[in-house]
Amino acid sequence: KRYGLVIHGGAGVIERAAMSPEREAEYRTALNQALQAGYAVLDQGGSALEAVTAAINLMEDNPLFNAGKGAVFNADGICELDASVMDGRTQAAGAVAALHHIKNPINLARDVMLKSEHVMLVGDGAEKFAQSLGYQLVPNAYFQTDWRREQLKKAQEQEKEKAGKKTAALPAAPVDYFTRTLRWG
Amino acid sequence: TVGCVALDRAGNLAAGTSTGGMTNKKYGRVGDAPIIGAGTYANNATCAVSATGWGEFFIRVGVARDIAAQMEYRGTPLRAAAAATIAKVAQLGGDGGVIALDAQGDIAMEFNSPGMYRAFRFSDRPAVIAIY
Repeated sequence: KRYGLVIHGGAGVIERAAMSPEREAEYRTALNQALQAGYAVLDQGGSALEAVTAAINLMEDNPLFNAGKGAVFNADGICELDASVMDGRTQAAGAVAALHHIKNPINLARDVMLKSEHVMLVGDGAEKFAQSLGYQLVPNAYFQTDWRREQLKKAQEQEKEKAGKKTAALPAAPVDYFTRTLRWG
Repeated sequence: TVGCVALDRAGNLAAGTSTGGMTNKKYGRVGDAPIIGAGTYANNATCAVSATGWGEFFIRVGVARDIAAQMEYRGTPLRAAAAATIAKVAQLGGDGGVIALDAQGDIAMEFNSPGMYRAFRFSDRPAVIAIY
């Protein structure tokens, strides 16, 4: 019987045409590592849920992706993380949002699903729940990278520029490459 | 945003999504990634879905559940369902994409924006990594 997995590392990020061969190689390596980690779980008889978390953990730990370490900055200059998971067998689900100190948010989403009576926990409450399970909080600096800090700076400069030019007669700005990459990192 | 959908040897599906959200987000903004039925959904009877894109639109369309619902109520095949749902997102002005997988191991990787990174590996075919 066929088994396997599909992963994604985001959309609207760096387009291939605008990427150096070295950067593309880094992304391919990172995607391959996540893919193989998830596949190994399935190959050894592990569950789909375990495979999903194994693959996502590697991408959360890799600063190339907008998740976990390397996540984009919010307007306050910190990283704020969200995650969710769902089990197709039982339709159990778990989700977390607005985390600032959880190294692997997908693991906490899984634990909300498996170890609480709730589906979604947010912010400080979610982090208190994590601590009750023995999670160690990490400083927000762990997630922060210079590349993302630079993106925030550009986004805020662009926002100021737009605010200065804003008049009711102007049409909405088109969605272009620049705004797209800023939106999703 | 990153995500994964998987099918195990027992025929069970699962989906997960994790994200840092949107650069310069304010006021506790939350996108579709942590919203079950928008950015993530899984049901053995239909499919597993993980989404990435402009979260506000994915929430409004209820993307992940919308794909599963087409399969559940109309028997629409996975790929056609994913394409129809992403078309709804586009019609509203949103962009992004999904990865989806059904219990037979059929996959859909539907997106309407450049720069989508995705990869898959199955027991009966070699690994594929694709960057658009």
